[in-house]
Amino acid sequence: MNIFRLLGDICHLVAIIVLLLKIWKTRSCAGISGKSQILFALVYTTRYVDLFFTYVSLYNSVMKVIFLASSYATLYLIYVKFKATYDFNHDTFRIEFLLIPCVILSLLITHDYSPVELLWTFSIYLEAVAILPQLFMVSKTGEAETITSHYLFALGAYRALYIVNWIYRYYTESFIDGIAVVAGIIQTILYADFFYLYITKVLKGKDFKLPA
Amino acid sequence: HDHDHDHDEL
Repeated sequence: MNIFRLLGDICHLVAIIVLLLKIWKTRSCAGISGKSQILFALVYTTRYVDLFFTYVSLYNSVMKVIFLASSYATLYLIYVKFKATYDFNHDTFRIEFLLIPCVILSLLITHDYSPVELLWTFSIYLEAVAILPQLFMVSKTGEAETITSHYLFALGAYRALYIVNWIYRYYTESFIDGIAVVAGIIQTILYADFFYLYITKVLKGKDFKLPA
Repeated sequence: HDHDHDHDEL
């Protein structure tokens, strides 16, 4: 563990809590892509299958449980409890166009072909693109609630910090995992224009609106 | 070494 990875995990936790609180407090999931949340739940489910038979540390197990529980709780709030506020007209990204390539790619490029490893590789590739339905929805509505933009910023910052963690580990432990690094860079790049808008608008107190 | 990913990363 290093400070960059710890900060990254904290950003990740903050993002998930902010989203849950936003939906719970406003009793609305307007502007939130349920499809992205489905993909995130799938990412954690496929990545943390080893939760039940591989103990790494208390921190590791606790965080995995929190990520799994909160992602399914978010799905419940979106698709059951506050279903009436789900904006399905704007949440139209075809997630099969993400799922199928990730399955194919995880069969082509993976560290090895054990079931757990294949699921892990699939979850890494899927996480890289899981935010696309959400970014697509924001581009369609042309705006996002400020709290939603904080959620997206924290979520983008988490993987950006993981990249710093991988650079740090490369130089201190000569450890590098090409699959995670390449997917993590792609994932962070997808947030690039969002980061720009967030920093130039939201941090200046303006609403998060895409240039018309 | 590169050949395995680190299981302790979330």
